[in-house]
Amino acid sequence: LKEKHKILHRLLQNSTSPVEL
Amino acid sequence: PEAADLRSLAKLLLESYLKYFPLTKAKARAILSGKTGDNAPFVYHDMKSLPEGERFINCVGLVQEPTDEVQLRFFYSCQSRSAEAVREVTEFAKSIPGFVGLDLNDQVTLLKYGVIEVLIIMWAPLMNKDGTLISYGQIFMTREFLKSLRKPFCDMMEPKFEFSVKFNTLELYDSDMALFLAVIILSGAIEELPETVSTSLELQLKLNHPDSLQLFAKVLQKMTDLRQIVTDHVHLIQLLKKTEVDMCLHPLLQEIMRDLY
Repeated sequence: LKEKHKILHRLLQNSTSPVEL
Repeated sequence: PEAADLRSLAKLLLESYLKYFPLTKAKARAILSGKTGDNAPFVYHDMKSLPEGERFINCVGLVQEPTDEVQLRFFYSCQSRSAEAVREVTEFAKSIPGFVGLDLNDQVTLLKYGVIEVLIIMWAPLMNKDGTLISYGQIFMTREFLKSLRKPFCDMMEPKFEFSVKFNTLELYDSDMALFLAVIILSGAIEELPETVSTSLELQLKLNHPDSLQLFAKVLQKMTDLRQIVTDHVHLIQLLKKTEVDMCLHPLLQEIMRDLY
């Protein structure tokens, strides 16, 4: 799951800013 | 005491909902009913109005695709807004008591399966039978315009309109919506967590809508309809990927939709 959902993982672990998205 | 706990859960989720979703149902309905005075939304009703309205699209993190085609630019800004909305839903999910304590893989699974359902439910208050608000309520896009697009784009929004018009007849408040969104997010594979939130929703609906019989059952029934809409939506996007060779899908949306249904 982690390999296939890197962005979702990042969103869950940090408060990723809209620009980083 | 148990009811007091459920009420405090409802309060906490409403606060979180208001923090992450600034265009509330109450605000959207005010805009749609023309109660915002001079701040009426710009109306998209045909292709010519697309470039005129671009100044209202202040999407942060807009995908910078090198294209002069206004429809494509609009399509990419829709995708950027969707990705941003996924980020907002993720932050809301993290505020649900117990969510961040779950295994990270379970959190991913719940979000993957719940986030499009949540986005469609959140879109419902922005719609009426004639069209939908977009771009944080600054633009109103007519249903007829969306129906006039070439296939298969014209088929994309019509099922959401049909669902939303019916869903809106339930007349839920923002406080009900906050709990319902939490129920949707938690109703994946985890057995015990949703019970508290769904009991809180049941209590809240009884308090907020004493004359609306069986409202809790009607709201839960919408989850079945939602699943079908999401399945059809994902299949349509997968079809687009095959037929529209120039189309780029946002990597976050690709992640969510890959192997979804």
